[in-house]
Amino acid sequence: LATTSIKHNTLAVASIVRYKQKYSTQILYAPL
Amino acid sequence: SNVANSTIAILPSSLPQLHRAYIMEHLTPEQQQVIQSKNLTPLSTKKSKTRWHFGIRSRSYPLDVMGEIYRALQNLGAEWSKPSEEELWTIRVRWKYSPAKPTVDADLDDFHKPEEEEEEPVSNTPDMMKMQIQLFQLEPNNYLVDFKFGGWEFSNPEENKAGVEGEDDEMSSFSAYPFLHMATRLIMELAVNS
Amino acid sequence: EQQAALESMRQFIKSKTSYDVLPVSYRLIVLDTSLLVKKSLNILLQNNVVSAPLWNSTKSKFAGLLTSTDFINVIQYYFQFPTKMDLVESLTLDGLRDIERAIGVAPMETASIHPFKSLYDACLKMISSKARRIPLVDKDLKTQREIVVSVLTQYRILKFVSLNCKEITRLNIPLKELNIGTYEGLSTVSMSTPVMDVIHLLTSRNVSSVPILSETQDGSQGTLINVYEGIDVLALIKGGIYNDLSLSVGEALLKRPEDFEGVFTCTLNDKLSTILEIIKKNRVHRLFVVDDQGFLKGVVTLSDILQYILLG
Repeated sequence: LATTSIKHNTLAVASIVRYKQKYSTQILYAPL
Repeated sequence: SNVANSTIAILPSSLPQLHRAYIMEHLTPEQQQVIQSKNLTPLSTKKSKTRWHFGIRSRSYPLDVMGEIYRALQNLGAEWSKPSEEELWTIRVRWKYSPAKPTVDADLDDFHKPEEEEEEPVSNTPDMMKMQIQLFQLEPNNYLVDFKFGGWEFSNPEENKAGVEGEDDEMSSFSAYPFLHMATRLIMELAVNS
Repeated sequence: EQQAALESMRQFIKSKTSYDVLPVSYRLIVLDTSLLVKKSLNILLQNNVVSAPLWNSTKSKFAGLLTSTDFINVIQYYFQFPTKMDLVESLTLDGLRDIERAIGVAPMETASIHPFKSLYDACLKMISSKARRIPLVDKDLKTQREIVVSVLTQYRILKFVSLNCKEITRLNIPLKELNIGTYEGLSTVSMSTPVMDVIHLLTSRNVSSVPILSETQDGSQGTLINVYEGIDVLALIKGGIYNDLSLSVGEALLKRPEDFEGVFTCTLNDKLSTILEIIKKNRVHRLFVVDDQGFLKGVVTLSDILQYILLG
């Protein structure tokens, strides 16, 4: 899991997922 | 355009600098004042580079960090297995993950069904998400809490025995969003508590 | 020659899947629907994207795409209900559906498609749903939950075709003989038109851009001097100046970022071979057709080009 510092009460987390033979960095932004 | 015998071009008056000159040229000095006061400056495109790092960092004492995490897990209703002696800094978590049951879209392609569409629940989907949380020491007084997705299982142990079909293929089409969502819940709980 | 080239390109597009268009590694930004609309605007701008899939974490499922149309709806709502300013400030992405109902617009039906269906099918879906982008949705094997694998745009597809089909060099029939694009009934405005009227036009004519013509003394038609695009609304909201009724579209365009690449024009003598060549190298959203004096004749959108390549 990758994270960024919380700014403006918003948190972003990410994980790199293999989808078949390709790699997607999925990033979710959510309010604190 | 540098493409042979083409009359494709960029409209010069649409470029921001020339557009600004065009607007200013057609305004009286008073109107120009008004423009200045209206904050009509170009949107800044300098992107404050998002800095990513693994897990979350902590400078607290290791035992304090572990205590915070267990407390946060408890507040969120998670369960965890008793840590073994060799793995004191690892927490194996299970979360009941039972939001509205996913639907079996007859036609997967209706991505955004209107809300009122009746959703028939799907049976036998695993409702327990597993996660592994581990504390790492980066250097003296600098620790990192890592979160790792641990797959799904059923709260009813009977159903776990059925084994997992397509084990190898399991990781190649799994949705990270429930995991990311639970990680945000835990991080928020830790942020708010601390 | 052109027909043969088109046939060969169609075979190529039928032989590929949407998955093939995806880069080996890419990122996908997704917004939790409990985010404030204003915060989500900052996130889009900060990541240099104009759209993102939405994730409803309470239902644990995807809730459509956030696009510039949603921001246009918010501005329209504000102007229909000016006393509701504080609601606009505290509006979350969950609330966008209510905004659509309040101003009486139909919800954006987001068609989607499985990544391993043919690229041809994805294009047909986009053409029929008049969408300019299509989410690629698979299903999580274990939990049966939807996965948004990525979102394909018309631009990405046309760029993929331009890069992979050498036949594009044989598409040499000039536009004037192809009859693709819109040449009648174009809505146009002038620099002094209130930006609110232009935004109303975007919605009422269901278009993503409005050409701006120069003003003439004798009221005759002016030349094309700029274009207001749907995505310009994001800068308007970001700048917090959407509540300025008196703002002209010329003033609103002062908010455009300095690195804006400019409006692409062409003439009726241009061919798809050169247009697709340009798409290879530039982020072109549409081309405005002008004559040699710069008077507006029509517009060719990416949808027009895609529809012609697929269906003739």
